Amino acid sequence: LKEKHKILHQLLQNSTS
Amino acid sequence: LYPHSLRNIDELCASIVRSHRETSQYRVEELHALRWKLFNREEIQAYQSKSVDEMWQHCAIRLTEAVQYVVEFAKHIPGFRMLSQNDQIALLKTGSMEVVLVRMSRLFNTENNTVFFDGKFAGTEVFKSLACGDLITAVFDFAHGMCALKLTEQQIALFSALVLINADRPCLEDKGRVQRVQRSVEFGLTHILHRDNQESLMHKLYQRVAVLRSLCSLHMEKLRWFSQRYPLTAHSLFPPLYKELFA
Repeated sequence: LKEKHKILHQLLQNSTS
Repeated sequence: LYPHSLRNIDELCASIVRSHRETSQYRVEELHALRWKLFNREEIQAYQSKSVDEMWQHCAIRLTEAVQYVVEFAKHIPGFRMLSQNDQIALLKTGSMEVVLVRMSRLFNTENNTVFFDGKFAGTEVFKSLACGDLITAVFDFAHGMCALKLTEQQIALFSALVLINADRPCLEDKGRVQRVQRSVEFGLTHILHRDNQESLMHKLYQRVAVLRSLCSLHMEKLRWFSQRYPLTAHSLFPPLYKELFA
C-alpha cells in the first residue's frame, strides 16, 4: 500500500505540531 | 494498549477528544454563530451553473482538505502510530471518508437542512450540478440522523476514532494489533456513554456505521461514473490525494 499511497504515506510521516 | 484502569480510560478518552478538537476545521461555537449565514439566490445559481466536471473538481478539493484533517486526527489516536505504516494507510484509505461524513454532522443545521460549505450554509440545491442527487440526498439524510442523536463533542470524537480503527478493513497486515486498538477505543466510547448515562446510544451508533458503508460505496460508484464521462478531469485535475484514496 505504501507504494500506491505516497502522499498519504508522506502525510503520516510528517511530524505533527 | 488495553486500558486497565479507570485512569487509563480517562487518559485515552482525553487524548482522542483533544485530537478531535485540535484537528476540527471549525469549532462548534464558530459554526453556531454562522448558522443563519446562507447562500443567496445569485450564489446558488452560480454553483448551479458550474459544469458537472467543474463542480466535481471543486467538491473533490474540499473533500481532500477535510481528509487531511482526519489524517492528523488519526495520528493522535493512542495506538494508531504503533500500527505498521501499511495498516495506518489501510485504515485511512477506507475510513477517512467515513470520518469526514461523521464530522459533517457537526456542520449541519437541521432547522433548514443546510450544511456549512465554502464559508456559508448550503442546501442540497447548491450541489445540483454534481449530477448525483441520490448521493447528496443520502448524505444530507445521514447528517440529519446523526444530529438527531444529539451527540456531545466528546462522543463524536470517540465515535470518529471507532469508525477509523476497524480491524475488518481490507489489506491489514496485523489484524490482531488493530483489533487491540479498536477494543481500547470501544472501551473509551462505552465509558463515556456510561458516564453520560446514554448507553442506549451505542446500538444506534453501530446502526450509523452500516449507513456510512453504503454512503462510501455510493460515492465510489458515482466517482466511477464521473471518471468514465470526464476522464481528463478525473485524471489531471483532481487533487492527487483524492485520486490516491478513491480512484
